[in-house]
Amino acid sequence: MNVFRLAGDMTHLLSILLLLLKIYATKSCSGVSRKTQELYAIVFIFRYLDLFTDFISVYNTFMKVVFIASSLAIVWCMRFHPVVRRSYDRELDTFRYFFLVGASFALALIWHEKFSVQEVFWAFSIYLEAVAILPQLVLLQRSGNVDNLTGQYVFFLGAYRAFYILNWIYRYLTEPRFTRWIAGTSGVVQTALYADFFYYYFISWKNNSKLKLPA
Amino acid sequence: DDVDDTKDEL
Repeated sequence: MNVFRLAGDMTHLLSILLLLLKIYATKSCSGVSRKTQELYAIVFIFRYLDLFTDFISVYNTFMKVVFIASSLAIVWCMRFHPVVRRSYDRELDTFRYFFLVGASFALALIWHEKFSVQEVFWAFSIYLEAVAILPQLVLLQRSGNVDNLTGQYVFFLGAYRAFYILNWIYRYLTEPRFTRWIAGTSGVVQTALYADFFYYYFISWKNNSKLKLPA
Repeated sequence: DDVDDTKDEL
């Protein structure tokens, strides 16, 4: 594992911890898209089916279990927690996300590394992850004001993607025969979706002002 | 076959 990959995993973990902290500390999930969180739960469950078939490392297994458990916990809180669920911005979180699921699955049927159940589901999870942030970005844009923890959550989620790209570049340069067409292409698309958000995040950081996204 | 080693990433 190289330093970029580790930084990517750690910022990913940090983003999830920040989100859990926000929900736990403020007993509120305002500004958080439940649809994005449900998409991430689907992403992790379908990608980590290999938990049952392959063992890679303790680190790998631990992280997979943490990602699945934390995404399910967040979805559970937003749906069923008696206090938290009341702050859910239902009327702002109206992105038609079944379209994303369908399109990702259709693409996985066309473009995969091998035509097997596990490989098609793996490709599906990669494509879905690339677009899973869209409901969250749309919600933030609609609500205008973004609270600090939610802003940092999205920032670290974007940083995780950027580090993964550096990781692939590093591996491409140092490992013979290294190619990641599916993950690499999807990763670039996914990171590009954050470009706009990053721009406004840095502006607010530079001006030391509250993060606001233009409508 | 380098399909398998893809899955060491999360």
